[in-house]
Amino acid sequence: MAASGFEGFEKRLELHFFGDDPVAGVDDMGLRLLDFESLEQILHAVQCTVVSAVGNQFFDAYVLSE
Amino acid sequence: SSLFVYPNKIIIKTCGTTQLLKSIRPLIHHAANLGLTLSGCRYTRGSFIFPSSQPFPHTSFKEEVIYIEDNLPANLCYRKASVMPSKLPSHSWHVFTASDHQNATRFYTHVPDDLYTVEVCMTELDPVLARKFFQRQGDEKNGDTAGKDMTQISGIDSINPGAIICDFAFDPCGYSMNGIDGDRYSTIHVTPEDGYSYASFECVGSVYEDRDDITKVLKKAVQVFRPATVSVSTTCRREVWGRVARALEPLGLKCRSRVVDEFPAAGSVTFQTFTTRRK
Repeated sequence: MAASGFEGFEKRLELHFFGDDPVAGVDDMGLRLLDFESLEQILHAVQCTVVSAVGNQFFDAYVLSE
Repeated sequence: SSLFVYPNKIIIKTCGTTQLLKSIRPLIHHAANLGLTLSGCRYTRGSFIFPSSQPFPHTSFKEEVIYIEDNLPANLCYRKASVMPSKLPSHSWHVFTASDHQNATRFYTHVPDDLYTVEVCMTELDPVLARKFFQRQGDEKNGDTAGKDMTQISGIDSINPGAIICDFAFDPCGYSMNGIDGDRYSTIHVTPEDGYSYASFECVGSVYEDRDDITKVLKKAVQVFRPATVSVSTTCRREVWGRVARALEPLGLKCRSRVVDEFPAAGSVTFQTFTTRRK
């Protein structure tokens, strides 16, 4: 393993969702309504944490540890 | 590593010995609390440099597929797993997709057929350029400020001058950035250590845009690292692999292999490997 502990090649997961209520949800904020605590719980399972973040009107982007 | 959260999709890309697939179950759970149901899944990765260091469920692709299938709802029944080979034995592309018939229709709705995803994996980076991703001793900079320096001195900030960049430098070395430009993301991750240096670049685009756009972007991204070996996966419902070749061949990289496979709800995945002509 590299000195930094990094294995270079990444694993990439993309999940798509649709809303139960076609009038609201996905077309509005959808998954962006996940609170930070929920994101941290998800990332805890992966063994990552958020180290930096940025967002705009379309989506949120997080740089993660590891 | 990076996380992108859109209203209808989430993308997580992690390196190291992270257990990425363990996010599936909590993601489905938290999304359900928002009234959202899973309609599609795509998992991709290259060949690990240190496969024996990977923890469960990443011990093998077969194990990963079993784990994903166990954690997906049964209605995502259109499933396909494939290892796309190359002429370089250590460079294979692993792809798993899942969707169900009803949701596949929505999936296509959310993924217009003009959009493509490009995933670039680079190894054997130019050692002089890779050195830019080491923190300098005594700098006393934190991850944010050191990351900004690396973005600037490496030329990453010129790949897409219109993007807002969020970057971070790891200690003692390594770098991650996310670029956001409207509804498009891009991301770069670097492991610069000599002997197993690695960098990745990923972005999305549209086939309707100027054909030169992706060519220019790929050229700039690869020139930041001048790697000896590059593998590129493109996922799209239309042909875009030719643009990749047009970007890399002028840089002295020769296409050694190309394989194409079709995946339900994802479209066509093309996997190409390039090496420097001197190899």
